Amino acid sequence: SWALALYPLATPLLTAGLSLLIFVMFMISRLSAERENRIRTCLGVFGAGLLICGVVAQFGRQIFPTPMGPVLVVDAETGMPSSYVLSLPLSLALPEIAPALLWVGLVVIAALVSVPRVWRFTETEGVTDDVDLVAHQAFSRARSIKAGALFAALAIAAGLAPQIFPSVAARSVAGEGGITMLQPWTETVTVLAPCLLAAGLTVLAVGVLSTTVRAALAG
Amino acid sequence: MAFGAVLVVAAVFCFAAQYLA
Repeated sequence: SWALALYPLATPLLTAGLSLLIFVMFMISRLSAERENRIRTCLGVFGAGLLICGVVAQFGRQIFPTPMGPVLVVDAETGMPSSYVLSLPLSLALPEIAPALLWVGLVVIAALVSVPRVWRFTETEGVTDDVDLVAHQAFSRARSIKAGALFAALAIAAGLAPQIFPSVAARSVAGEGGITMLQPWTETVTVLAPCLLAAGLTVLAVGVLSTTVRAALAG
Repeated sequence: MAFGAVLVVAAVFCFAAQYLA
């Protein structure tokens, strides 16, 4: 149906929409000293919330075990089964949007870590004319590269989890109308690897490119 | 900002459409 056709659009739309909103909020936070702390705290909480939501969504199948399969539609007049509807239980639909939440959450956290507060020095020392200090306040390449490398390392650890912890077995859960096989967490955690890698490489690329751009501008 | 909000709302609609239809 048209509803199922629209469904794959949710992830890219959510990624683009959340990224835009957070980017604008981040830019607004840099306009004034009193707003900065408040908005940055909100962004931090929002980013952490997105990460938690992303993990819950990603592991929806484990957290809310639901049997898979088509749903039988019963005809209201005859009481006989009339057709099957291929419906996606929420626990299986949620993992689809998890990459968007995880990617945006990770990038927000990395941005908060890599971009220091603009107004932090003005509170104690007044407005500075030091060009290096202003440049440093704008963006920290080292922190960005470290955050990106950390995410990439976590991605590798998540991807290789079945090899690192080989002795975790699968288990089965009996639910309504069927038995659902649950993967061991080492198999499930591997799905976090692409998000971690994408966010890590994004942040790493921003850090590395900023070095290149700054060198090119200086040269 | 409004465009971002529109995108998020559209994403929620795309996700929820199968449950509304």
